[in-house]
Amino acid sequence: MLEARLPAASILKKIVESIKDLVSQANFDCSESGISFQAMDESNIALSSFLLRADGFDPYRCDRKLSLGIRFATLSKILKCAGNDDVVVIRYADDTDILSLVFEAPDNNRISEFDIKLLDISSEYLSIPEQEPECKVKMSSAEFSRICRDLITIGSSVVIDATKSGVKFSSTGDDGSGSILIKQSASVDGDGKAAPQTTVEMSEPVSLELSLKYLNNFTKAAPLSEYVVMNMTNDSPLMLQFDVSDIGYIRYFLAPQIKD
Amino acid sequence: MTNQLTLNNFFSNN
Repeated sequence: MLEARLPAASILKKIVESIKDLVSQANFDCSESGISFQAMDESNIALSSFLLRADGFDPYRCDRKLSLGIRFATLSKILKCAGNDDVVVIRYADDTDILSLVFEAPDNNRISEFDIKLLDISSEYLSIPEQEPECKVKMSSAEFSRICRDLITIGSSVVIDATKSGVKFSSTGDDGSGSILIKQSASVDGDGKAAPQTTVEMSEPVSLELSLKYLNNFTKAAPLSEYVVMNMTNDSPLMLQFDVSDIGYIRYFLAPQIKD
Repeated sequence: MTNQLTLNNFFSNN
């Protein structure tokens, strides 16, 4: 059985919104350590994954490993019935094909309960090699979203060039080209407020060409986190990570494009 | 001309 109580529905809503256009259905894997998910899109170009650690829930009970097959369109519709500040209780009783979601309003005067039919999904798991990236960029997630949105008006792909001085995003299309350079920045802005910081750690300069359609899809996770971390290695998939407060993360992997 | 690779080129099935 599973019983997991999440203090704010907004977290689950944002996670589902940031995955549902990439993956139509997948298993949520539940264990003592938390709830995780991994699935590729139909074309095997992008992989989405998330982890919500058990300590992000209060309480969290899962006494054996479970794979719960979820259709994201259904989950998304049902989560729209929850207020952002509602508490969400996720419940699964052994040997059933139903997942229950209970939404409790903050004043406790409204309690809604929805049951979702679970699917039997055989999933393939990809083992992702643990390797230190040649370059790790941390930047404002809002800035990253803006760059992806701006450059898709020019072309279908972006070349990301990371050097010690900063990160350059360039795109070329039939009608022209454009580029945006983000320099490593200080942590304090003119008003003395902490501003989102861009940091670049690298062992090698990296250049990757990537599909902007997918990157724009990934930026749907930007509302979850002020920062995005990009792990990049030449000729390897990009890994993008958005932290989910301090309880977990969403990660996306995107295969690069190569010149003939 | 650029070619889009897939993740199967990099990650193995478990």
